[in-house]
Amino acid sequence: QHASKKHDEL
Amino acid sequence: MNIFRLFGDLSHLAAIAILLLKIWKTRSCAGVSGKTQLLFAVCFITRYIDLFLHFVSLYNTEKVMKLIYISASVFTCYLIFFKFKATYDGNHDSMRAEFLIVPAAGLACLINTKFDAIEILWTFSIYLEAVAILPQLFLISKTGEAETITSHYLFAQGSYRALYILNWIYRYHYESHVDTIAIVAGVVQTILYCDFFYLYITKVVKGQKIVLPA
Repeated sequence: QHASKKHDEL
Repeated sequence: MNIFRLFGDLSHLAAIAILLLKIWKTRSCAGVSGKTQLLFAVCFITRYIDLFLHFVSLYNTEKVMKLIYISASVFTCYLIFFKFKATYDGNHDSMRAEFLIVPAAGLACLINTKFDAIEILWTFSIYLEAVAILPQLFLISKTGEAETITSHYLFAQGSYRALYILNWIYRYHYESHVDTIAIVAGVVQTILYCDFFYLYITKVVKGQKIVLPA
């Protein structure tokens, strides 16, 4: 899957 | 991960634990807004929806934390609306939650980083969280007071996002990471607590109870 700008915070 | 985000998440966990303990020990949810807790549960479910979509093994603390947040907030709602329903102060918990949910959903469709379902749900969750505490603050203004334990809950809840602002400053400076939507919503969310923070620091810290109007 395309590397969407991942939200890496809770 | 940086110290601000770590203490932010710990403060958030503390808030959830304080509220659960308060309700469980006193067997009462007097002074607690059920609507705010419902809104928080909606925030966690819409923000961590990926847990349900492609379930990945609980190999890291982040997944565990997400599950703790979702299960604890749902359990808190269960205590308020079912187990200790008799002590729920429905008359004072009268802020219309729809007035918070609908604008957050609308804004999420208008202002987002990418128009796809997961991203819009995440954005909705961020906007909703910014205003989710309003029914609780509204309830306190209606009853004119807050139990000390509820004040501690609110202080921990407010501090979590205030610490996240420091985390965003840190990440901007050292990782040049910026998530504008989360930052703007987080600043708005923290500003809503300013009045309470003032009362908490001038009163509760000295052992007095918060009584409104101050």
